[in-house]
Amino acid sequence: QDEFDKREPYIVYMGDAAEKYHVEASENHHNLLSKVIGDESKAREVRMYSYGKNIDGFVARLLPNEVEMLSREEEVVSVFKNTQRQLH
Amino acid sequence: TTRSWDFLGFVESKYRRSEAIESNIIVGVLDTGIYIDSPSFDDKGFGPPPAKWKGKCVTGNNLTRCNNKVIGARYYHLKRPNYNDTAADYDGHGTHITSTIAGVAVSNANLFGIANGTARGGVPSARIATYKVCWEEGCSDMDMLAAFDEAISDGVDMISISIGGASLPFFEDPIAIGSFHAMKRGILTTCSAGNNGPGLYTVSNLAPWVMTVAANSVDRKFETVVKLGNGDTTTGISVNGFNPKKKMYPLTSGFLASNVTAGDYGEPSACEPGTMGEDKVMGKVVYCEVGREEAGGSSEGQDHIIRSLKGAGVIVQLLEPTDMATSTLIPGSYVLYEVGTKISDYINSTKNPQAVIFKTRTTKMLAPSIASFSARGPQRISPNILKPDISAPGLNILAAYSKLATVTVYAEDTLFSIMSGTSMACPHAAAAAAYVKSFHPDWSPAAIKSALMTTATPMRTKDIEAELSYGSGQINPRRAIHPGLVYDITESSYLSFLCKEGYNSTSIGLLLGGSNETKKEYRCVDHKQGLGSDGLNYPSMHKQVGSKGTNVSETFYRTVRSVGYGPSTYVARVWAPKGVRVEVEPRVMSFVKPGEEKHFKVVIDGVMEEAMRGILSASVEWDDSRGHLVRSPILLFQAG
Repeated sequence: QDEFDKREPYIVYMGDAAEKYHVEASENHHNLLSKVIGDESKAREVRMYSYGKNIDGFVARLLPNEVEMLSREEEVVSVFKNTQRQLH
Repeated sequence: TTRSWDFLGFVESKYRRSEAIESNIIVGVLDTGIYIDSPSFDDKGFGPPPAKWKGKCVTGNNLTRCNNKVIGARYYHLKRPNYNDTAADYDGHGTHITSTIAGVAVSNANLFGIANGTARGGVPSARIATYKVCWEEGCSDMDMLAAFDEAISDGVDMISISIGGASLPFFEDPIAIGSFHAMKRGILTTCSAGNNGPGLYTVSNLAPWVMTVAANSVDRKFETVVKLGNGDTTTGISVNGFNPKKKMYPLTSGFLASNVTAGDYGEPSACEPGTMGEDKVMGKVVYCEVGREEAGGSSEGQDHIIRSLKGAGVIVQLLEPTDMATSTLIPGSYVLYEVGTKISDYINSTKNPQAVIFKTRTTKMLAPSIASFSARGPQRISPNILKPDISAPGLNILAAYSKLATVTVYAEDTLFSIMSGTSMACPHAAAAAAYVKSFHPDWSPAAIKSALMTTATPMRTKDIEAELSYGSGQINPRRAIHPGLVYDITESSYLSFLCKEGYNSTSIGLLLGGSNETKKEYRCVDHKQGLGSDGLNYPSMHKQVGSKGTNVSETFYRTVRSVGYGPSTYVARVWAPKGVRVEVEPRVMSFVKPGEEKHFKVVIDGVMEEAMRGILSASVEWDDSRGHLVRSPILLFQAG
């Protein structure tokens, strides 16, 4: 629980999603996350959402070192913290 | 909208696209959801959704169906999903925005009888798809990105998003990312510029592929007259729907109504909560010496406090002038600092001070001018792209409201509300873009944006910030459908621009479509970089020059495509301050047929005089002598 509380939602942006990519998006994101975290069941637990219709990427609750590792992955454009924006 | 569209010369029905064509346009709105039972979203006369529509109507509490006007509804609440979640609008903002874009005409629309007229959207025959991404806690990045991802696939033609926050590099900004993928698929995203003006560097939504919209006034002013017992009459601003029941009311001040003893917390002269005695306030008009910001906004401000003490009305002194009319819960008027001082003097000069606050009336005023709150450029992310791009009415706009709004500033439920913000400007520009799209369905997002920018009406303003506040000027939808020439920008031009801006090849490669293998092949060095000071075929020309020295010299390279009918010849005209040279080469461009492209170069050089205070404003305009004026502002900015 302590570890889970330390995790914060990050968006892992991976660029453009090819046509029909969304069918496999979740699995690809899970594999990438599993590779970085080194634990398949944890990867399943921390991944919150997968984009994949037009945008490739996912949201996961990450620890700082996982953010750093994911940022270094070749297929990742950016990893950024989920923030709240305001109505204008 | 009971005035704004007419003010833009976009008179009801007169310039309508045929309903059959306009009703094929689908506008996606990312906001607080929708109140589908508003008369603005009545689907009478609408046929089934266009065949291209692939979206959904996700029903829930208070949104149990869509209709042939509101054809799609989805909501995203990924961090804290709740079984009660729904796309219904409990705030009112989303309903306001959406009706401004595409609401059907509703006659006799008003708030307490004020600003009465026909409320309508700019494209009343267009369809609406709502994507709720904002909740009580705000609008989350991950929700917005999810909405973009699905809206693009659903088949929307346009996206409007009146949301913003900190300006971040494009790959860390969900609106920049989402709108980039929308642009790739032919969808223009219109964004609000933000409300942190009038300071410089306050503008948000900075990506060159979005259209960033500032807020300006229309020629309708809200006046709330206050008459004092000595016969003096003064004028303030508010939306006060109350007619006085008596000729005069006893008048007091927060200071005189104080029940604070030494050491107590709170400032009674500012009418702060808990500082006044009900016995001293009941039945009286109370004068408060503070701006509304300090009291926490109108819904919990002095009007709220005086109401809880059974006061008869409130007059609030503003620390700074405002152009924004705010609804009050009891009779109320916000007055200028000097006016407030006079009222205070009157209270202190007589034993029996009296006042009466009259119902707000609307009068004419000079317009447009940029709203004080509207965010200003320049920007820090892509310093050589001028933002905001354009301006539209965003001050005191009456449009549909949600009866489900939980925090209402009104004494009773109402179908319409008056709101101000770049949020309100954005849907005007989004509707104008949808209008252009209905005439030119095959135009790229950049071409539609160019048409709106080059035909915008430049503002005459004394403000030193000039184009940093309004971009190309106020939208003119009627002219935008026949721009004559457009500055187009392809996806590959944006990628070259990103290379020039220093984004790395690998990341840029991932933005390309195709398989994972082809995505990685992009190398900036293999692609021709955009020439000149900005490196992008943008409809405005902007450069932040070094802070040292007074001599400036910049070159902009541009390509335009003829979108008129038949052959045409355009001649360049330039405007520049004295002592500044703007050279256009060539000065004449002849087009044999539509679709033809021509290149030109603009060189601006001169001396940044001290009087310019770091802002050199000029323009170039192409004139075909047949009614097409294709105008680009040029703005050089010197920090410090």
